[in-house]
Amino acid sequence: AAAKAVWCPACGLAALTPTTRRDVLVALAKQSILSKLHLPDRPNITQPTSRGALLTALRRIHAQQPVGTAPSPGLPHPGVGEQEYEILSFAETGSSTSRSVHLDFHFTRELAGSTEILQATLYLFWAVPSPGMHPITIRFVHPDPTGGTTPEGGGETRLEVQRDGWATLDVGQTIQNLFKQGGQRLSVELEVMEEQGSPLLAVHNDSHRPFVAARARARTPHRVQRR
Amino acid sequence: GIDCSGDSRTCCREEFFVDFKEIGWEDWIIQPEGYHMNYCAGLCPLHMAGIPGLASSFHTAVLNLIKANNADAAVDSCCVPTQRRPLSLLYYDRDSNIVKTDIPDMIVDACGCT
Repeated sequence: AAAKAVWCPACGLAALTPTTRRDVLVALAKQSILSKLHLPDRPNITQPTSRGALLTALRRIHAQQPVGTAPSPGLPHPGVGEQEYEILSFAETGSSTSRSVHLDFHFTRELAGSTEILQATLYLFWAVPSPGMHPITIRFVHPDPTGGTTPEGGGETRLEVQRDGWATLDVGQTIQNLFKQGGQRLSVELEVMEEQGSPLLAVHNDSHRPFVAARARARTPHRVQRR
Repeated sequence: GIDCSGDSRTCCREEFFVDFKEIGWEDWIIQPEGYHMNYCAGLCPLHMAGIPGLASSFHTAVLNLIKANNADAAVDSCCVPTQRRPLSLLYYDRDSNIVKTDIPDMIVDACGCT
């Protein structure tokens, strides 16, 4: 800009040809969105979630919240320099036997970093083969060097399933501990008593795929105010 | 604030929409369909310092300061966003999780002169 002329940063754009200006602005928009999502590049989606699974999950989450309440009553709104995320993580089914099912939930590094888990719930759909109570043991495990799995310190939870339907489990502290240890994968083992006929976890029916619904808050790096 | 039109030269808001389908991002961004990446452009001569988009009393105060001091001593006034809102995104992350977040201050609604 000439020495005395008043300079405006965006006026440089006006000097560009429309095509070049558009390319500059699109590149700026991409860079701005990726940096605010803390993504090094746009994700390559290899297995998008089916519409059925997504709609079922959203219906379950809203059914879980009393009508008219805010998504997370009582939780303070994000402050300056904080950004809130709502995450739906669908299970990857690992090795299964007639008595147990292994599920993995993956969380990306961007979220696993300096993130505070405000709420996290595990949703499981059971198809009960016969009337009566069906005890199920749920434990969180992590892989051990022998290739097997070792239960997490958080112990295990027993559920009594009586009829078909969804069951939920609060996994907020478990995921927070996982992130604190720098982990990104939540592994869950479900064990049923075979002799009583196991309530099948409907993992193969896509719209009943197990999932974790979480609310997290990350601190966005911002300029430190100099005093 | 004022929206830029034709050959407006003073401070105004330039609208620019990035359609995610056009840039091949519609497979990982579920909602919305695009991003209004508006920006501020135009000159802020000294008599414009403090308008539009800000309270007129502020404008008067700025003009008085300029009159009181040597006009040349006053720094340039710049055309900047005076009103912004978040961009709400629903997208797939690298593990195909579905994430919803509001990125603050991403959409410029009004521009004004500092």
